[in-house]
Amino acid sequence: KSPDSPTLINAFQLIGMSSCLDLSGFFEK
Amino acid sequence: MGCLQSTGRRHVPGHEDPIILASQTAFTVSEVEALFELYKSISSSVIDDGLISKEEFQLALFKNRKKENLFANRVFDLFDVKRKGVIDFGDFVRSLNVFHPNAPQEDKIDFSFKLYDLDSTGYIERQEVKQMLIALLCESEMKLADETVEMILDKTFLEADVDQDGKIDKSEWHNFVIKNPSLLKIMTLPYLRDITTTFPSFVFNSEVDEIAT
Repeated sequence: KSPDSPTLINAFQLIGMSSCLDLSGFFEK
Repeated sequence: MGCLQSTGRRHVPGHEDPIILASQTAFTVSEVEALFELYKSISSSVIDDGLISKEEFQLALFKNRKKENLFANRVFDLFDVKRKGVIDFGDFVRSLNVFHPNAPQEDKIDFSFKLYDLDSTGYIERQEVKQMLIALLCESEMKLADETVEMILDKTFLEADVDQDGKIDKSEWHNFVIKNPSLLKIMTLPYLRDITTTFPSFVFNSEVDEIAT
C-alpha cells in the first residue's frame, strides 16, 4: 500500500469528473 | 389591441428586477434578461409554473428527467437557496453567478465546499467523500477496488485534513484548493460570457429602456 504514490489522483479530482457536476448542459440545445 | 405578445414576466413567481439582480452579480442587465429566456424555457419544460422543479432541472442538464444522481440532487439543493423545493429566478441568477468566469474565487471555493459537505455539518467528512467516489464510479462504470478507493481517500485526507481529525473544515478546504486549483474547474462556466448571443431573443422581451452592455 503506497498512499504517497505520485500517480495517485486525489478524490476531488476524481469526483470533479462527474458529468452531473457539469452545468454546461443548460446551454447546449 | 396590440400586436406585441406579452411574456407575462411580471406574473412569474420570484421574478426579480433585472436591474437589481445585475447590481448584485457579475451579470449585466442584458445578461440577466438573456438568462431569463433560458429560465423560461427550463421552468416551463414540465409544468409551466414559472419555477424550476428538480425534474425540470435534471431535464435541462441531462435531457433526461429520470436520471437520479447524488451530485445533481446536491447541485439542485444548493440552487434552491430558499429551501422551497423549487428554484425561482432570483435563486437561478445568484447561483449561476458563482459559475461566472469573473466571480470571486472565494465564492467558488465556498460553493464547492457546500457542494461536497453533503450533510451540511460544516465539514467534508471522509465517509461523504467515499460516498461521492462510489457515486462517480457507478455513474462512469469505472471500476476501482475498495482498497484503491481507500488509498485515494488516505492520500486526499493526508493532504487536505491538516489537523488529521478525519474531516476537512472550511479553512483546510480553502488551502487545499489553492494548492490544487484544478479542483475549481467545475466552478466556472465559460458559456456565461456569451449568454446574450446564445439567447438573443431577450431583446424582444426586454423591460429596460436601454439595453446595458
